[in-house]
Amino acid sequence: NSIIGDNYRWPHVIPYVLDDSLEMNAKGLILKAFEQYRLKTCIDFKPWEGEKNYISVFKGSGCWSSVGNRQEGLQQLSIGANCDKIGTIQHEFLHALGFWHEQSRSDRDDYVSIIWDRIQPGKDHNFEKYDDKTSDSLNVPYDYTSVMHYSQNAFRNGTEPTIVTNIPDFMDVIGQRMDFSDYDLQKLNRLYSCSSSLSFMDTCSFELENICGMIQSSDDNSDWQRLSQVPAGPNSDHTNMGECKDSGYFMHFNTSAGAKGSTAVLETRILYPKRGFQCLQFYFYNSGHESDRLYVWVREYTSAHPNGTLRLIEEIKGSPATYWQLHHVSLNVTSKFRVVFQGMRGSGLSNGGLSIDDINLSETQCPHHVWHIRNFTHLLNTSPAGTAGRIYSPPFYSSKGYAFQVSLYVNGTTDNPFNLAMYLHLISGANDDQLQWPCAWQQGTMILLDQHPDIRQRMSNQRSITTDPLKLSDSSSTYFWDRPDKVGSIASFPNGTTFMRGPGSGTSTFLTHQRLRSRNFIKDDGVYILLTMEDISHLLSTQPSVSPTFVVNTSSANTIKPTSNTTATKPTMRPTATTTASVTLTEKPELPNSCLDNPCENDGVCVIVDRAPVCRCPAGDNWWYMGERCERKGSTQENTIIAVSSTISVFIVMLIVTITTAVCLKKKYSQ
Amino acid sequence: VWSQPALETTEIDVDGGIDQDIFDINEALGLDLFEGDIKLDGMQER
Repeated sequence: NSIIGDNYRWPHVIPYVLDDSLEMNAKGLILKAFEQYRLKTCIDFKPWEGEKNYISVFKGSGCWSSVGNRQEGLQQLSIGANCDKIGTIQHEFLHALGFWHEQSRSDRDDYVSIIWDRIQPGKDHNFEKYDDKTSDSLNVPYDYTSVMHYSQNAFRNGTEPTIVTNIPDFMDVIGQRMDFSDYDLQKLNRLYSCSSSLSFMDTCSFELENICGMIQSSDDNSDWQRLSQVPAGPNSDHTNMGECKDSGYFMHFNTSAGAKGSTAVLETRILYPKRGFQCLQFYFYNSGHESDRLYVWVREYTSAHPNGTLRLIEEIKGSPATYWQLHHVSLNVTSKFRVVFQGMRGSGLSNGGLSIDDINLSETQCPHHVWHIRNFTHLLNTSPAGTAGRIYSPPFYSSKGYAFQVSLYVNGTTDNPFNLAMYLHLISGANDDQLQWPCAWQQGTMILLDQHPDIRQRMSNQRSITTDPLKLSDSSSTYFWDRPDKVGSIASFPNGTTFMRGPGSGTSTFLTHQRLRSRNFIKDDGVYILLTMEDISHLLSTQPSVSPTFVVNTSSANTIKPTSNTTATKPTMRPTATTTASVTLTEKPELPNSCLDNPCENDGVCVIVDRAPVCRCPAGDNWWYMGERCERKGSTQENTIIAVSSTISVFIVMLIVTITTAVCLKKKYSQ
Repeated sequence: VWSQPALETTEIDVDGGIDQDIFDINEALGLDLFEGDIKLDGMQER
């Protein structure tokens, strides 16, 4: 429920600063949280460039924010130790955008009961509710699934819950920190009048006969058919898994008929990119022959080629399988385009064909790797807790060349048996001699995918781990993220190849089994773990060289006081190397220092643009500073005086000229 | 699924084995924030 008052709203593009006090993992996660806002709402974030009001995210004590835009210039939001989880960051930014906690809405007593005698003494005030003159639930139903809802154990004194849901089934739902709920998004989009989101492009589950505006090409031999099952497979669509009568469709290209090389082409409607990079996701089922192919193309329209030109993006091939498989295809399209799915019959004998379902296209980065775990229910039912029930992902390489692996405890560790536990390990790889060790600032993200057909309604669960090159092992004798063949233990792949696996970092409370069994985490009896390991060393230094209005005290939540709202502080030096001589951060950006001697006058703010200092000059409603160093002042009053003076001057000059002319003419004619 | 024979690999739990929510984290730090994680300005406090 939102704070009432338009003055508390931010503009749709919110300027932010990531203070260098933030942990590196938190910095990377904040950017990922922004991506979720871009995918699901019209709220965008931009690095601060001198705007009056902005959010400064820093590592304070704890995780906290103000509610709404306080319009005080710099507004702080703390992502402290242990707050580096995407759901926590989304929660705090929803406060900043103007939302209170869900259970404080005026009608909450209709939906939850507060058990006052279980609350810690002196903490009752945390369970107050607001009347509808203070907060607005935006005509959205009470939301047990909100990322803004307290958990059942908030502020408890003992072991019994402080909040009991009036519908018992929701007891284990409240307090989720996976992602925005549908109602969170509805409220945010209503509050900010969003009619579309920034990076979402299209979703299609083929449930409607218009097949989302896709068209069959005429330059082929066959058509894709909209079906709900095929004798050779699939037996059902992926959207509903055949569970809903009279629904559940997918698109199928029959490769059991026709000649070798015959094709069917399905094209999406025309799409308009904004960001220049896209991720196409879809589920694919091959019941044909291994020689059958699915080609993904884009048809790009430019002024030079108004009818479009085709560019092949990916060829998808593989042995037939009896299940749907998730595929990701990265696109990098900058002009209007269509995605083209071309099925091609191969040379072999087929009884079925190629099928696609649950397509999503968004202007986001694709995950680097996908780990599909099938027969998951069996694993859940049979795996013991602890290391005996631990499974490992296949080995993967990061974009920088580091080899890594993920371990999953299906039935948790012995301490946390009702949770999924997940850990990230570096393993020995082919590039180890060429890589920097200890491994520095590589952020590994492990996402358990909510397989909802519409990407906007997914509430996936994710955690990220960032390699800190100075982190020591428990014994303090080695670096934690050093070469796996130096600090790891021997392990082997199923084919018998041995390798070295470094220590793992992760969590034994990745997700409770209760939540795992909710939503669409398990679908077609499989789960997907999406893995990405990316270099975030460019985030080592993120804060601007000058804090323009406030001195930031990062030590405590309660000791932050503005020093001045007009005077620029001395330039804040960016941190120099955070590593010792034993670690070389080859990717560390060279730090421009031209703003160190702030050249700007009159409270101008120095920022680096194209590696050169530029002054951002202060301005008010009717005055401004200008010039390279903000040395000159302008005002509307001065302009008026100048304009009036100029007019008077021109008038006087004209008068003199007229009089002189008249005198001269009179003199001439009198002669 | 790649199974692994019982060769021991060490692991560290960044959460210390506890699923700490925002409010637990702030409480453990002794913060006295409104509703656990909201910073009020002077006018709101009044």
